[in-house]
Amino acid sequence: TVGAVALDKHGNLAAGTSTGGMTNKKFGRVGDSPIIGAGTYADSICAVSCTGHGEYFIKNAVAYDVSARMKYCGHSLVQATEDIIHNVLEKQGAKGGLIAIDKDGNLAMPFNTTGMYRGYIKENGSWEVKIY
Amino acid sequence: NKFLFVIHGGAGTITKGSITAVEEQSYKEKLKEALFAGYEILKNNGSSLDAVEAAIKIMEDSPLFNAGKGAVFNNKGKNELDASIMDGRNLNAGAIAGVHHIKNPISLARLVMEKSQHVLLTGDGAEEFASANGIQLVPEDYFYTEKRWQQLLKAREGDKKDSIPKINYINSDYKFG
Repeated sequence: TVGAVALDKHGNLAAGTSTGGMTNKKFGRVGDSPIIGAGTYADSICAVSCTGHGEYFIKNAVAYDVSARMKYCGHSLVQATEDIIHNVLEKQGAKGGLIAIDKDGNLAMPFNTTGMYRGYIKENGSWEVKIY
Repeated sequence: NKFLFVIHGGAGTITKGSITAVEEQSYKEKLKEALFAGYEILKNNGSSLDAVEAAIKIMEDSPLFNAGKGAVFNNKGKNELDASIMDGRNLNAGAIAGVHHIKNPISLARLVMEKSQHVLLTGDGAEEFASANGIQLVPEDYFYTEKRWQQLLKAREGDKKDSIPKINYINSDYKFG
């Protein structure tokens, strides 16, 4: 699975996710990637793209939950994403991660596996790509 | 005028030693390429949607990632692709699922968002919509990669043994359907 989230100069957020699904899947199984609110979500608060065990991301409406926690509970982006990945999903045995940014230019890239291919670049050109 | 761009290429039990140094470098270079594609768009006053689509297309065109060219095989030995995109300005969204002939699923998802009244199109209907809107379909063998085929064969062996093989199912995008 691959994904991207962006905040442009006009303050607009967007998110996208694309995947080949899971090896050996049957019966037209669909994961969270094409499900808005599960694997992908963007509004005026934040933008989110997920990767991992899709069934759990669907059942927990993970991508939307990031925005909902920020909107209704006043959580920061990092607080919301860390809790979802390391608390909610971890307790259910779900593995994966997400990338997210908010309207103020904060970013989060939490995952509960040993690695996630990921990277960010900021306005000043500072960038980083990581795997582990 | 603050802008920011973040990408991912999937999560799993990727550890030092599970991929070679050469593979690690390949992943980092492709991630960097995707990252800077989005950055250039944003730096030049482009939209967040354009940045997202451009970066994802680069990763879809790479055999390294499980999307587009590098997609895994389903139980029938076919590549089955899904994608979605969302515009934070207005909650517009588009998605496609279960397509077999779309080179860049993220672009079709965006087309669904911008040119249809719907959010999610699947299978043959999604491909019919693509054709009707000028997207050229690619033959299924475009998506063939030996690495993914071998992963499917390994998974099928696991089926025969009626047990889950001792491989990481997320890293290999593996799971019984």
